[in-house]
Amino acid sequence: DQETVSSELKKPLVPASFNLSEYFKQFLFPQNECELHDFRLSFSQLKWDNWIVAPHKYNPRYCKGDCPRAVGHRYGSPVHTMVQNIIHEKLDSSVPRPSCVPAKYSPLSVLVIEPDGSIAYKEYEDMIATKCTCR
Amino acid sequence: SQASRGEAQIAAGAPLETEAEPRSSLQPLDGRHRPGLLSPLFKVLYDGQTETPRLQPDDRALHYMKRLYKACATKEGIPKSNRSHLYNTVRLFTPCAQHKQAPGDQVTGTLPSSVDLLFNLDRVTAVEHLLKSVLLYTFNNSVSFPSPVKCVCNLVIKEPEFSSKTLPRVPYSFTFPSQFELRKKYRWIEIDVTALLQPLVASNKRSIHMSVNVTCVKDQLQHPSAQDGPLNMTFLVAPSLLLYLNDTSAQAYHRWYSLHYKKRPSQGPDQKRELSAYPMGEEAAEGVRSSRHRR
Repeated sequence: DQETVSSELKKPLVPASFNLSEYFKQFLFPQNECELHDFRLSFSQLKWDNWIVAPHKYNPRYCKGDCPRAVGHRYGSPVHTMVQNIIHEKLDSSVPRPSCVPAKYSPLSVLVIEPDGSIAYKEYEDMIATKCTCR
Repeated sequence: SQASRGEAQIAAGAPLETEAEPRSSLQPLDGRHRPGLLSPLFKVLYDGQTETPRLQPDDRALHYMKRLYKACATKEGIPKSNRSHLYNTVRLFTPCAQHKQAPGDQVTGTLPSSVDLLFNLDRVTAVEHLLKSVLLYTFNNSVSFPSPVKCVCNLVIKEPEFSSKTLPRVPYSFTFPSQFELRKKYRWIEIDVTALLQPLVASNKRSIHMSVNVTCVKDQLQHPSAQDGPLNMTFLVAPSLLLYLNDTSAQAYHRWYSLHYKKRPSQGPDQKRELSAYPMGEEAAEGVRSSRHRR
């Protein structure tokens, strides 16, 4: 009846001590979110330029950043990732959070001089990270 | 990690063994046979020590391989996807020993000087399967011939002095006539010798000894006035040997796999070969295997 409805409407929607911005923080994506980063390497830094003729620059790229808590579909992560997050937060913090790791790679072609002076063109698998995931 | 056997011998100056003990392609890749990049990567991890000193390659050979690299990969080193070739490895060998035989006799028209060549294939690993093999000729810069020239190449594979009984008997010598045409604009002449070298590389021969002679005459059709004696062949530089290979190890890039199969192949080269025997794909292969089990 009218009295009940009006008394209900007078009640505050959220408890006075409740902090709205705190509440929404848990759904914000982390500032340094898990993503792909470049690292341009020249083989002369490894002192390999005496036998690797090409390419001159090699960018293997790498994955770095925090994994958001609700990662279901965003990184192609399996449901296990959220389970691991819940275990870390609710049950046992010694279980690590999911890590930001490469999910896909591309190959690299190199031209090398062999110790006997012969020359080899080789194509190697999984030498450049192209996609990150949380696992 | 151990240097490969060939490196140890070159370093020790020991005579190259001509017959390696037969290595099955199922051999586990232990330290000595660790393919390509892994061994230097481990060296950097262990002691940051830079690479062992290397013999310097022939400039012309390096020039050819840099052109091949530009044709196959981008500046960043990514293999070009529009290339449909099956090879993921190309090795270029320059002859480690060559000597000219007696110069030909112009009067009787016998062949001008032919060259004895020895190629050391110690770098070819057991997991690298030969797809194509080419003798690569180039010219001395000074050469200039006004008209196209027709050539015939005769190639004789020589059996090493002593051959181990286990290797399949290779007939003592082959003559392998192949024709090609020299024109001013060609920098490189490729002579396909796959049929000849296939059995030798497949039987893990560590070195190949051959004698090559090339005879060229001016193309009569285009220049009837040209005298018909064979040309003096000194302008041809001793050929390099080019091997196009398919490296079946897990570290190598298998483009046709990544194009056709979603899931990566299982690591073992033998499973990979088994799957490649079933072009319909893994499910079909699975079906065949299970029916085999049932039978």
